[in-house]
Amino acid sequence: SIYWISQADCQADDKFIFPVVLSGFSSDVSVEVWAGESGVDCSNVDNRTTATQKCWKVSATYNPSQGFTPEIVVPARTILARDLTNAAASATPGADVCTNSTYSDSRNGVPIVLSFLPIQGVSSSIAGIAFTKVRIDLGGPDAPAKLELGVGENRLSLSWGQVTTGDITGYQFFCDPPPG
Amino acid sequence: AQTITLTETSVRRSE
Repeated sequence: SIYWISQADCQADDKFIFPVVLSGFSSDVSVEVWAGESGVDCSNVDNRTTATQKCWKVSATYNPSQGFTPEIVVPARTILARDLTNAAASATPGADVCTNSTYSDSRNGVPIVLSFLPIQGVSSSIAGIAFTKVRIDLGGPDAPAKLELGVGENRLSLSWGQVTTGDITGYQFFCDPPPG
Repeated sequence: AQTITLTETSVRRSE
């Protein structure tokens, strides 16, 4: 199953909650979740370093002790914000990311990989696990263009151009009669 | 070594 992030999810400030089991963690190792577009390896520290950053941090930094079972929270808006400017971005994005961000026009499901990484020290990491089932789809399809109305006997016939900018489930047409 | 275990069926959403 795919975990979609829709415009309504963003407006509602939806959050993913991942219960995880951690083992073998020493006190100097923490857990962070980083997001990247499909094909980018967020376990590579170069992709998490400001100058060359391709991944962005989407969770708090968790400092588990041995045997601790945390629930890791990843706000959808933090994924959508795609904040590459600060490796430790902590601000909670507002609703403006729903309509004014890298992904606010996405219509076809941008695949996002969430990497759960054990972080030790400033710049190192070892391979964590990847959650690959998040997709972003904030925008609906465009309205059809080239709508034409033809006259038939006792009916009107509509024709229109196919819409290709999104996942189409159907078309609905409404008549807007003049006042009176 | 550190291991992280995530069970997909346990993933929840806040809504």
